Amino acid sequence: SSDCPQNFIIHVSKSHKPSLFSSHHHWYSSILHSLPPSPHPTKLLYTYQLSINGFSARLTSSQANKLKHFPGILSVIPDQARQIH
Amino acid sequence: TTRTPHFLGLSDGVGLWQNSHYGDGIIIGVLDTGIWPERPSFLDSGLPPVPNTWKGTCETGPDFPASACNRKIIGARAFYKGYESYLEGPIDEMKESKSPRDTEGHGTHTASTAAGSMVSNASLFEFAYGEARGMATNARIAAYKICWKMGCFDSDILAAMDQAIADGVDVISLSVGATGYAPQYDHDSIAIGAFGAANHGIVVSCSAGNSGPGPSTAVNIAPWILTVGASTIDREFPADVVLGDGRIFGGVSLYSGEPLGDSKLPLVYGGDCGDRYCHMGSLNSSKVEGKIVVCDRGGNARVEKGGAVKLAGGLGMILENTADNGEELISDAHLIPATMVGEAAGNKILEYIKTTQFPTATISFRGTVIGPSPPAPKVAAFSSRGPNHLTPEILKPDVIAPGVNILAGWTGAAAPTDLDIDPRRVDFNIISGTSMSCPHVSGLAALLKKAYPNWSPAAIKSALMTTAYNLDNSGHTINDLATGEEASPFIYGAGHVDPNRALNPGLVYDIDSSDYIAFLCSIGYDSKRIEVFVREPNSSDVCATKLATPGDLNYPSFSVVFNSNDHVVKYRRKVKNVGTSAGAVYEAKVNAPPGVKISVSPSKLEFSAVNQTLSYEVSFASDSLGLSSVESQGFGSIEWSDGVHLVRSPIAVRW
Repeated sequence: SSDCPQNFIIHVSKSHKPSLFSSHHHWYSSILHSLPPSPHPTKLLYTYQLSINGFSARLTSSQANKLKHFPGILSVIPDQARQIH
Repeated sequence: TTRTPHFLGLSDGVGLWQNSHYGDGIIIGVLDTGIWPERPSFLDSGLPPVPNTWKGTCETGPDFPASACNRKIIGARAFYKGYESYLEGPIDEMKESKSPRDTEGHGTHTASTAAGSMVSNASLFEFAYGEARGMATNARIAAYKICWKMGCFDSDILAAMDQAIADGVDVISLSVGATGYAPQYDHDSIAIGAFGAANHGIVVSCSAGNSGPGPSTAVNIAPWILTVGASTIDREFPADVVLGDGRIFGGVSLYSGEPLGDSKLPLVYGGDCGDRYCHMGSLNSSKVEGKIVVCDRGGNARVEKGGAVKLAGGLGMILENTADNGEELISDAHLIPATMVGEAAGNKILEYIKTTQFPTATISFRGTVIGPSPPAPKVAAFSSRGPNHLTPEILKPDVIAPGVNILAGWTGAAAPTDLDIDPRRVDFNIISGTSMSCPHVSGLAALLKKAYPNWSPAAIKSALMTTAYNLDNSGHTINDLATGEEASPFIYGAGHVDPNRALNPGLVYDIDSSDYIAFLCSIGYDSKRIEVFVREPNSSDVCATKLATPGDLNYPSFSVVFNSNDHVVKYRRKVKNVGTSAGAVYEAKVNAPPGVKISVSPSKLEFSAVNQTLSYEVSFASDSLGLSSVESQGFGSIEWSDGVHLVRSPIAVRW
């Protein structure tokens, strides 16, 4: 369901951060706040700077689709569970 | 671990251990289920102060005091925001700890395998007794807990990778992966995160997976990852089935209680007593009481079957493999006298039960046996294999290493069998998986990093690959436990790691991030798909240096695909002279697969300086014999030698 929230990994362009934000974290929070409202609150889980550039968040699929069209968003990938070997 | 250092040829005072100071100053980030810090493998006696490159911390909690960290465990953190978001609520702290403490066991095992301190008199119920130590005894451990009861989430894994890079680790050991086929690189968070780590000079060593023996089952197969399969060592725990007619079938077991004795007991098949898989509560007591029960593998936990037999009044259990597992034997710390036999023996035992009026048997437990028979290493049937499901031109897995019946540290919170019905707690446990082979290689990578601080992750990987061997200790090609036949580079990659030879590889195949980007271009990724790796929107010229073929990536192995259009495939390589002789001269020796003509040009490389790089080209030409096959494969190698070094690259060919 497009309203069912799940975790996503969002890859973001390093250089796209508007200067008015003091940090990438603030920028990502602002991006999430600007998404269309959902019955389920969006949640910023992590901000990544070294392994990847971006963040993870709990979103609905429709919000994730919307996010793909934001400036500076490179890719939006569902969070997956892995298993120990 | 006990025995594996010896099996790997590691020895005090010589070779890689000596030349790397046992990895002192190197930090291995172990991303896993956390760590049980009180285990003797994590004592820090004799270790110098924490390396000044370390920027991390030790997160404390009610069950993880600051004293849990020391000069061995220099960092410990837990990442669970992704997991709690998945759960839609907080972790149930009655069931799992939010601290870095390992309540599962897996992370304690892998961490101690990679870099555990030396522990005398280690064993599991006297099995595998000996001196236990990690591969890099003096390396430091940073434990990042990313796995929880419901799995290990990408969001948490990436957070741990991010932190590990910031903290200053040198090696990341990740015995975790996707279920099913490997995702595309740009949808595989482990691959993307590993790319970022490799860009920071970190070696990322990952397990290939336990989804063997089917083809193309390997995961964590991005070319910047060191992908490790699992193999046996020269140690077994035999527990033979002795039938009433005198026949003896070999099995294995870690059962440590009272033995059954020489007198034979009545023998029945679980399938005739209510349940062939012997689920708990499903066996008919009137048919099982006082008997040994044969149970089929599958359906429930292996040790649980013995519990079911015990509950129904049975006295012993024979766990038989079905065709799914063939002849692969896994030693378990059974709760009742029990052993595991292969499919062939299992079928004969069942036939005996069917055709005999009063079938009887006993089990003879023989403890720990070390020796040249059966030959070792053999590739575990469970070890995931190639061909590479994403990019057939890159051979995967890269290497194999010990991953069967490995003794290493264990949690104090769970039984060695991981079953609630098992009340036992142990310092060490014996388990199997590519999870166990991965930290062996992570530890070796740490040793090489110490020996050669300026080597790139790709150079370290190259050294491990080009010095690996593919003959067992009887001089024959390494066998595949899934088939009983010779294994191939699609199964063992470059072969079994040989750490002392890796110390002095002579030549290395180096790769940097621009090469990997060119590789991604060559497999058809457009600028949009490459953005997640370069972290910026790309202009169209990101692929200006695109490789002619993905097989042109400067990889230390060769994988060639012939099709009706490509009868001739050409790959280019560059090798760097990392030996001590400026004027080294290497000559190529080719072992071509049947049906393939191979030419190497030039066939002689004359170096004039240390660290000089020279190029060569390999042409693979398929003859009509090979092309006539609908689908077939062949194997060979290219060896460069200067009379001192032997730099071997496996070749795998598919039509």
